[in-house]
Amino acid sequence: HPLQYRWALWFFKNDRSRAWQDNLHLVAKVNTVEDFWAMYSHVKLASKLSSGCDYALFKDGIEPMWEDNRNKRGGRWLVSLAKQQRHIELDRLWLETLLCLIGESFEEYNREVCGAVVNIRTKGDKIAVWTSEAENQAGVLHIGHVYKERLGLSSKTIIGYQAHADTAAKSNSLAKNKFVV
Amino acid sequence: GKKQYDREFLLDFQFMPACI
Repeated sequence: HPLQYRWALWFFKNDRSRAWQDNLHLVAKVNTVEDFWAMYSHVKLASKLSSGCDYALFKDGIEPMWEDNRNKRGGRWLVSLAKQQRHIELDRLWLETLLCLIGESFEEYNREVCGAVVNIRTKGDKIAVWTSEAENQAGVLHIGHVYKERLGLSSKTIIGYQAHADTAAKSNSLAKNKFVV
Repeated sequence: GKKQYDREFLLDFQFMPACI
């Protein structure tokens, strides 16, 4: 069962003695439903990674960093998790995110999606869907609405979209939300 | 055509043995 796109899974392990890019490793590329599950079942669950590690699933040809041409004008829908959610929700939310991507859940705006990242952090884990054009309000909002619904977040939960350019300009990672749903 | 798969369809493949 072929996927619409070929996807690459990346693993980031924080080693402060090395440059950021040297800590980023390509794990595998998949372009069928079957290969996706083979890859997913082969790697550790996100909740089992140590702090400072990330997984990223991106379309083949797009690197999981702001500097990539397909990312630099884009941004991310960010879901910030409370510490206790690692044990009860993180793996479900990350898998749901992956299924949204490979299943092409965002309809006419699937092309806007670049990938998704999960950050494992002591102070609270984060999951984000990255899109390519922060100024494309219709596309960004559609993706945000669908994504929030697929994650099963309550209407009281607000998730925000931040442009990478704004995030990069902030040292404390508290960039302002360009959109919220 | 576009290859869209809903979550239930994708999940059905999760524990299928790989074809050899």
